Amino acid sequence: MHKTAIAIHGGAGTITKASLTEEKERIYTAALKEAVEAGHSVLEKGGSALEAVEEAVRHLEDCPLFNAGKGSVFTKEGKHEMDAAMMDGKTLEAGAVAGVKSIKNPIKLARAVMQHSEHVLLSGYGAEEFARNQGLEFAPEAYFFDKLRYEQWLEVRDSEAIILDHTEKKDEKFG
Amino acid sequence: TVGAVAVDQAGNVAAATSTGGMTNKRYSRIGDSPIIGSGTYANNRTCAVSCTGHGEYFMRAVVAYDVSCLMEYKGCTLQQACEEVVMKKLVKFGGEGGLIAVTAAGEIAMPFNSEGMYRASKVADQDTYVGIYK
Repeated sequence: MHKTAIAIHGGAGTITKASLTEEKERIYTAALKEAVEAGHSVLEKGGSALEAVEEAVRHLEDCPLFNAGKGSVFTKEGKHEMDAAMMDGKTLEAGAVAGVKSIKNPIKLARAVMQHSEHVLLSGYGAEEFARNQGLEFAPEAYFFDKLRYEQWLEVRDSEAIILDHTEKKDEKFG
Repeated sequence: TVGAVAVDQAGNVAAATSTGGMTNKRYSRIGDSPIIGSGTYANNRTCAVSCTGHGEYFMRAVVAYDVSCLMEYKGCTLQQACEEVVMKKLVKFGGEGGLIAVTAAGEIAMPFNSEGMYRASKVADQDTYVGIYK
C-alpha cells in the first residue's frame, strides 16, 4: 500500500503581513486545514486521488475567502466567470471548463467533462448546458456576492486594471 | 485560485484547480488554471501539479507539464524540477506565483516566487502543515 499524501493551495501573490491581521490569518489557516484534512480523510478511507482532490477543492470553492466558486472575484461587467480543471495521473484523462457562470462547484463540472464527455475543455454557455444535462447544481448571483470582493472591484471598475488574487495591479500587455 | 494534488493508496496521482479569474477582467479572459499542461497536470510516472499565479506567464511557460517533463526526460527529482521552473524559468519570464506538486511516492513540493502562497499539506499520519508566507 502506498503512502497517501495531499497538498492544497489557496492562491499566491503579494500577501504582506501588514495587510493580514492575526485574526484573518487564523481564519485562513483554519480554512486551509479543514480543506486539506477533508481531502486526506478521503485517501485514508481508501478513496482515489481524484476523489480526494475534488473534495479538497470543493471545500475551498465553498469558502468565500478564496478566489474560486463562492469567493470568485468580479469581472468588468460585475459578474463571476469561473474556470476549473482536473486530471487523472493513472489514465491521463482530463476535463476542464472555462468562463462558466452560476455553477456552484466548477470542479465537479470539470470532473463530469472528464468522465462523461468525449471532450477535454468546454466553455461558456455550452459548458453550462452540459452541467444542466449532468444535473449539477447552479447557484444564483447572490450566492457569489462577497463584500470584500465587491469593494476590490469598485476600486478598479472604472479603469482598465485587472488584479490577481492577492497581488497589486501591474500595467502589462501580452501579445 | 485554489487547487489540490494527491496520491492515493494505489499510488495514483491526480490534480485539480479552480479559479474565479482576475478582478475586473474582460473579453472572456481565461488564465492557466483550466489549460491542461499549463495550470493543471497529472501523470503517475512523474507527478501531479496545480498552479496559482499570473496566468499569462504560466501559459507561456507551460509550467505544470514542464515540471513533469524535467522529471521524465531529464531525471530531475520533484524538488529539482520545481526549483528550475518556478524559481528560475518563471522568474526570468517575470511571472509571479507558485505551484503544489506530489509524486506517486508521496513526495510534496510547494514552491512559490511571490511573497506568499496560501498552502497546506498532509502526508500519511503526519501532522497537517499550513503556511502562508515563506
